Amino acid sequence: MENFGGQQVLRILPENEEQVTLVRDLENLEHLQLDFWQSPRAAEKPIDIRVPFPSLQAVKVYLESNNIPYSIMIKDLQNLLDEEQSSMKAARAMDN
Amino acid sequence: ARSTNSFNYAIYHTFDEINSFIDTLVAENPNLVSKIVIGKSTEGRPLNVLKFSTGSNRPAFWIDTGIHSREWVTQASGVWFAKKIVQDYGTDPSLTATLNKLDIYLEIVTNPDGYVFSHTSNRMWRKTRSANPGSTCVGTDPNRNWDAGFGGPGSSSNPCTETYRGRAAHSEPEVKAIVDFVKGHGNIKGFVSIHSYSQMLLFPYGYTSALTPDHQELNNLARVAVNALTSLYGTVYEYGSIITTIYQASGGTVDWTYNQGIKYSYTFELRDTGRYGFALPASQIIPTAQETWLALTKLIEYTRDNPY
Repeated sequence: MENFGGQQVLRILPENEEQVTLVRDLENLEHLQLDFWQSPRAAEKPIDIRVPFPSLQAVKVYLESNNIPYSIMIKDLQNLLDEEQSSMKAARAMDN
Repeated sequence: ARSTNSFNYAIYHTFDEINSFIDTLVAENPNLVSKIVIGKSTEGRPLNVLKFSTGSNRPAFWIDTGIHSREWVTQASGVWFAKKIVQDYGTDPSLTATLNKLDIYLEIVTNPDGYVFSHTSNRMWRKTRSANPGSTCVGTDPNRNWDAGFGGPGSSSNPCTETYRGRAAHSEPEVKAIVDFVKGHGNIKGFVSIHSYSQMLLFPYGYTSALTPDHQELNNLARVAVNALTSLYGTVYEYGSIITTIYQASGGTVDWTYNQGIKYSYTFELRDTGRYGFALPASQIIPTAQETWLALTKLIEYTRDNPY
């Protein structure tokens, strides 16, 4: 299984259309390997991006330097997926 | 599970477990449920559709879940819907009336290769698993592969992106199978394609800002459905046309179905906004399915009561 250790999902809340465009520009930066879970829509509509660990700093710096508000929606994706796996295993064991 | 009564609806299941559930459900309810294999995926897996029917030559309502493989709560909800239908038939007056007039088709794992891949190799896999000649990147976004504004804005020509549209409309066997089935059936009156996780109920169009001739009716019905959904747990939904509510998206499923004459074409985005995304904990499967079923019921009843 691919490991998502250290990957975060950022929730971005652009305040205006200019910030929406700035986030949209990130979509074209393929080297960052971003996965847009929710793509840019409009001002004040959430955008969720899964960010690989090596790109985290660059993305956060980009957002902060453009004063684009964001929060960390998922702090470590792999932790969440590990919990998912354990809950599947535990439920199966109980079923058996 | 030996029966669908002992099946655990509150956990995520593998493709094989879901198929086993389907076969058990059919065996338990031979006069109500049958399984149709509408095609095979790229990797040769069956594209199984459950048919709930009490008569012949009926108009029909279609529901699919799991076209984006990583949206696990949708396949899990599909399993719950299947059991709910057999449980309610004969006891719930509305569903009984529905099945005495309409057939319901349910495709639980619309993208089986992607679903298996999300269980075995990459939990975040969204696309199909078809090869792309000339590229090392695999898969096509099956929700950009339909012949509805195919190739337009809001889809990508780059096989390495998540919204890669594919080499041609209906190039994905998972999509082509539904296209052939819908055309062959010829009497599907409602069509719902279920995604997660941004809490929306959407209707055509996505590829153009033009309003459909039925915009007002679709919007009114969406409001009724969303109100029903929210009544259970207070989950807040947005609704509207795809292009105005999210963004322009070309080659989408329900744009194609609407253009085929299926007026009541909708797409859901199930919960959960702002917490877990595609990794929605299994504890939320049943509440998600329950609230979605209330909205689905409104869409099905309206389709039943407003023939066209």
